[in-house]
Amino acid sequence: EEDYKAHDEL
Amino acid sequence: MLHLMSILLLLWKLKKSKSCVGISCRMQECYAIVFCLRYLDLFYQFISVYNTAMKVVFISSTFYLIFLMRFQPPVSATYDRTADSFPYEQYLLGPAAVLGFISAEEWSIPEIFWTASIWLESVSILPQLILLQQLREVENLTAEFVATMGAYRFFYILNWIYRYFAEGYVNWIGWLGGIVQTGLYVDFFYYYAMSKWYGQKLVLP
Repeated sequence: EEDYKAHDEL
Repeated sequence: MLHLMSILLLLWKLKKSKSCVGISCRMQECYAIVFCLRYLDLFYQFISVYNTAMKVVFISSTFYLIFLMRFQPPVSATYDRTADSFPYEQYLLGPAAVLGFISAEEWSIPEIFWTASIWLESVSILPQLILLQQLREVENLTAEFVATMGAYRFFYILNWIYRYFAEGYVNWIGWLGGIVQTGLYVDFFYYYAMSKWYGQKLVLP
């Protein structure tokens, strides 16, 4: 899971 | 919240004045593309209820604004596509797609789409500012709407500064796009602030 950089902003 | 407020302001203006004179539907179309490119992760990534809810609200409200201005009388009767004429298809979509591909951190569809959406968002205000320059006089609610549209990205920048020092958060693409986006507003803000300060109607040069 940590390898996928999720964009946590709108 | 400022971004949400700007959308609600515009919805209120359209419902109250039943007119969209001075409002660029092309800008809303650009934002609809920005949201569709950026919020694809709605289908496969859950970050928080707030995050998901706001994405749904932004997409649905923007499409509703476009529907009101293009297809729903009485508002659509006041929409002048020849005045709102900035050709964003080739001037904005093209470069954003190319830049999105070139500057994406990894060449995956979600990342390329996300990056392109950042570049497109940074220039999406242009059709609106150009329309206002043609009309020169800016109606009050429109001025408030455009001012909140400019202010929200500035508050992202403040948050990015906080996140950099608090958690070492780095987001070069977002930072650059945010600076361009806020920079495009600076002269509008100047005339908006002057009109507020002197209590006069906002008139652009």
